[in-house]
Amino acid sequence: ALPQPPLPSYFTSE
Amino acid sequence: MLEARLVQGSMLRKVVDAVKDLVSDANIDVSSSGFSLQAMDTSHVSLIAMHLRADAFEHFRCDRPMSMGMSLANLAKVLKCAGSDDIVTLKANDDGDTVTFMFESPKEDRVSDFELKLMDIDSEHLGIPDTDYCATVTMPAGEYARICKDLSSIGDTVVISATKDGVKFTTSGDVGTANVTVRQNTTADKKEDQTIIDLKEPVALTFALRYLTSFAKATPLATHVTLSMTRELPVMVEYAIQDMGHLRFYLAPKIED
Repeated sequence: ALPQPPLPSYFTSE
Repeated sequence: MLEARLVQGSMLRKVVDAVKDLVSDANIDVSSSGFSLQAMDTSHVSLIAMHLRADAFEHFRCDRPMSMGMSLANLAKVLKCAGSDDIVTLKANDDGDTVTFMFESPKEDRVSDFELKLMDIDSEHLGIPDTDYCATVTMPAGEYARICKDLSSIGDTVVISATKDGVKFTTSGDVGTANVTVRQNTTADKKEDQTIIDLKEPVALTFALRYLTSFAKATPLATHVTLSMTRELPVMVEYAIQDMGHLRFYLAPKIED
């Protein structure tokens, strides 16, 4: 199965 | 002191029912702007962002911002005890460790109240940037839910491809392959049957169907769902909460080899 990146890599943690 | 009275209490129940299987515990943040909930699912693959504006409430008083940590499963149990037409009022003290829900029947001949214990939940808050998406597809929510369900029986990932003619969902698995194309339809008599595609450039992304199907639990909230996509960015799956706010789901695309 294709790798599934986690979300935090896209959004900045405030 | 927090006091908020929502005439259409059923909206709150639909929101919680839509997210309780993805997120177990969450902080509901209340400020003068209204109620917000932002949480990632347990695997940190999808993000939920809900906002219910203060003006959605017939009466709204929030003396100072507060964050109420709750088990969404318990919140769902409490909201299940409300009648579908009940008025729901939330009350909480500033330094309280409980929140009270009051349910009033429309004829006000039946009033019940439930007190829920609050929890301390430390959740990282993510900054979601405003994105100018390449493709925004607004389609009937029931249609989206059906496509997710049907394709989940064939494969576990779906390629969503948006072009000016329509949006195509493609999956394949041991059973075989499946394609569902929903064409742009801006002339349907009933607005809720329309599919509108706002395209800056064609885009095709691959997603895990398990999460997209889970987002479809929000279908009872709205007649339409909006899918916003841009290459290599998370898709935003958005359900409007009538004209009171929104429930948004974000899911990162799978990375092609």
